[in-house]
Amino acid sequence: MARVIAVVNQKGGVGKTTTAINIAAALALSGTRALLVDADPQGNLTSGVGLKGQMNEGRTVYHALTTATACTEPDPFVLRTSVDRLDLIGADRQLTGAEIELVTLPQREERLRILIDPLRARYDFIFIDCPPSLGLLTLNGLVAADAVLIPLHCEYFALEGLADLVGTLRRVRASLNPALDIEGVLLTMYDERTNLGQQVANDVRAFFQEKVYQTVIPRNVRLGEAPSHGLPVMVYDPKSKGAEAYAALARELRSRPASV
Amino acid sequence: MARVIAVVNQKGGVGKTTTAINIAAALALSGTRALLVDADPQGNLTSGVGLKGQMNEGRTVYHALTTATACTEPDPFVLRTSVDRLDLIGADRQLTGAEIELVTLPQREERLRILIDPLRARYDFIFIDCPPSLGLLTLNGLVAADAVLIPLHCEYFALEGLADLVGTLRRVRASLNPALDIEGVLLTMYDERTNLGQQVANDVRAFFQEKVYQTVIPRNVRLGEAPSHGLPVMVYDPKSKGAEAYAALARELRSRPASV
Ligand SMILES: Nc1ncnc2c1ncn2[C@@H]1O[C@H](COP(=O)(O)OP(=O)(O)OP(=O)(O)O)[C@@H](O)[C@H]1O
Ligand SMILES: Nc1ncnc2c1ncn2[C@@H]1O[C@H](COP(=O)(O)OP(=O)(O)OP(=O)(O)O)[C@@H](O)[C@H]1O
Ligand SMILES: [Mg+2]
Ligand SMILES: [Mg+2]
Repeated sequence: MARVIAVVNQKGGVGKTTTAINIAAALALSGTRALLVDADPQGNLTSGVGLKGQMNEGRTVYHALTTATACTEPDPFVLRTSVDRLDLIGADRQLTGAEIELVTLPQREERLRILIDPLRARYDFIFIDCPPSLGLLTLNGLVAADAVLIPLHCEYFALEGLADLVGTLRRVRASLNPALDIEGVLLTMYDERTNLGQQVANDVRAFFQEKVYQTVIPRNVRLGEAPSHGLPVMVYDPKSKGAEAYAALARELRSRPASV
Repeated sequence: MARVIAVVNQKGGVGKTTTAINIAAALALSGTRALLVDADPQGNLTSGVGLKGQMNEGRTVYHALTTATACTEPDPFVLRTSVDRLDLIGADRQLTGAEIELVTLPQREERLRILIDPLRARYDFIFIDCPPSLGLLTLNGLVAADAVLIPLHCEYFALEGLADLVGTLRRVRASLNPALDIEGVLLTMYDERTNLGQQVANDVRAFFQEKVYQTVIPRNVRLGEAPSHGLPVMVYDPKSKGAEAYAALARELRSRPASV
């Protein structure tokens, strides 16, 4: 049965999409079956794996979430990527309209969960890439997930947003998804040369303790280049520091027992 | 009369808040009267000028936007900052709820414009810091503004989002705000050592031509440190590369004739 992980942080540009693509690719390359779900209207996850514009008409996350009654048939939305054992449910900018349209639909927070639950038997991991906000799309991700992976840029504004995120997790746990757990906190674009980076990292480790992954993702330009080729960095430049870091993260993720 | 500028880009983490704070502070320090408006539930603009938690009860952007009928009395929401001639209308995380609440309110896209129009006579510039999305809060910013300032991180995903942003500007111009103009595109966190940075910068200049500011903001750790002290970088470290770049941008902004 799949472990469903929402990659979430309402702070923008902290490495959510980069993490979702590369952790899923690292797992797939080592024999695990992984599904990526793009819940962000920017569609960076979809283009980052080279599938922008490849979805069939009416087969994006937008269509799956905004049917009159919640959609229970996920198969028509699943696409294969260029990496074996790695599939995608993609998004495009039509998803921007969903935040407003969902407000008045029944089961508005549960639609993504209803859509992907039938896929749990087919994958080992399902990663949901959330947009940089705490609106209905991110809520759908939090309700569908077993746990959250929180990428964190070691900067002041990113640290400030954590309290809001933890508050949202608590509210979702209290009402819509009691089992929602924190899978882990990932330090991204880490630059140990700056005091700011070290200070924030210390604060985060003090707050989240063993939930903070040992693996830290350094700033590495190959991670920024890979999406323009529509490839995960593990395929674009397997020997790069970025690829090695995400491979180490995949090993760490697999070795952690899912807390019950 | 004030020029109202929305600082907007749905891509997260590109330097919207950092730009709004520092350009407004640079203008205020050189004698211009400026107002900052925080339209992002993260409240980074509010904390970046040291005013987090300082708003009086019921006096945040959330309250101003969600009254039964559109609010026309902005004075109770305006706070002074530690910088002379620089004021703020602040936000906190309550604003997260506004995206959903606004959906069913009358004049839902025009509420911010109705709120700040009376303040135009008191300032030379008004900057609206938008969240990383194209939802109702950003739409309110685009309807209230005369022009947009688009900070752009020279990376692939940021470039990809431009087409969506330009599409949204066109739609807002066609329906809600015909005079909406592009004030300028600002290259941020620019690292000329990487090919990716140079390639994206070339693409952006080819597309936006003279709208791209000559001033480019380099990556500078002091810009990341300043917000943790609640100070604009011009006050935190006036001799830093970041402060000098934003001072140059302020000069360039003042020298450009507002296109009519
Ligand atoms: N470790 C890294 N080193 C260098 N560049 C990185 C790294 N991680 C991500 N990037 C780049 O930084 C930018 C932000 O990353 P990304 O888009 O993954 O963040 P995000 O949190 O998904 O953003 P958003 O909030 O807009 O969804 C991208 O251009 C990406 O290519
Ligand atoms: N030129 C720069 N050099 C170094 N760090 C910077 C620079 N500009 C911004 N930063 C830092 O990068 C991070 C992102 O910047 P900022 O928060 O201003 O972006 P944003 O577009 O407002 O993000 P969001 O989409 O979440 O609102 C912040 O931690 C900020 O301190
Ligand atoms: Mg993303
Ligand atoms: Mg911001």
